[in-house]
Amino acid sequence: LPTDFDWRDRGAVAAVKNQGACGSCWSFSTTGALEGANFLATGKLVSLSEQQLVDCDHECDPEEPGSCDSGCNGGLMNSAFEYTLKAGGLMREEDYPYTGTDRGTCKFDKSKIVASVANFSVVSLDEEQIAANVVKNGPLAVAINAVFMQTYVGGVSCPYICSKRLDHGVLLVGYGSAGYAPIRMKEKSYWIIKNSWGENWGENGYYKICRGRNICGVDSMVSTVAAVQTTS
Amino acid sequence: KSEPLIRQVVGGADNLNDPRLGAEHHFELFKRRFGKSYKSQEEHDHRFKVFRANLRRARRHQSLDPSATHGVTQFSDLTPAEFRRTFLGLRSRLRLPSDANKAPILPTDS
Repeated sequence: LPTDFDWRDRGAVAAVKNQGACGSCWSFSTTGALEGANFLATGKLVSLSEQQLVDCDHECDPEEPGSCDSGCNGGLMNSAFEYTLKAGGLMREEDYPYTGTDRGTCKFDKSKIVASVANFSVVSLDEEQIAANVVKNGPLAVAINAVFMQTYVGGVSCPYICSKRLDHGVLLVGYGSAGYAPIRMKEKSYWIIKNSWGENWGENGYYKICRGRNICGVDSMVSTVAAVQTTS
Repeated sequence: KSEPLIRQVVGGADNLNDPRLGAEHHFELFKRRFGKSYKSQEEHDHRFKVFRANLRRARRHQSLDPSATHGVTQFSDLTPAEFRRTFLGLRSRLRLPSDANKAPILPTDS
């Protein structure tokens, strides 16, 4: 595996978005992963619609009664992939723009689908496998505990103690090998995480979290998605 | 070998109300920077209290997470519960679905 890898340098990552005051992080994580997969399949980067997921995806978790994707009230990336698979795909961002509110009515137009899911799968907890999957398959949808993200300004986050209770959906776009951790007096490797709180948060909208110890549960729920290859 | 042994990661109670934090000044800068305004004086006072608590929290986070920088963000006038309710939204589950496809193991040595 390369020591450093970043899908942003390879054109597979759309601009940082802003979910606003709406618990729709799961939809941004989902679209980010599919945007990357679609780039790998087609060579084109197309920004996809989160609002379609917010309005139209009510997919439920078969193993947890009452746990369904529910717009600004939350959801799960794997359920959203399942919805996308069943619905046929996602529309373009500009065809179904984000409002950050639960509108209640679904305005999905099947004729405007631009990216479709071929399949999705969960990646094992092994960090080498996570790295291998991001390199081979594109950005990964991951869940994380966001407690340190409320006050994060920059640098490599590597808290001594962090809960592994997952509460936020983000996108893993790559990794680096040399984030300096002064207290540990050595270079620390880290994951590069794309967030959905706008460019004014963190490092231009991105978060760096150190690798190696499943910090804040970042290795616990990792999903990779493949897009349908199109000829157009 | 270079991992730390034991290190104090929380400040003493004296630090929590450190006047050097200059909370009023920081709050004014925060409001200006993020375009925040509050509909009443009560709301303003409440948000200032929350902001002050978050400054202390940022200091704690800085101690616990020294390789990152923690400080004032656009969420500094929100309690942790408000932050979770408004900006997080993962329907948490403890285990992965049993029927989920598992990604094949990839070679990592080449």
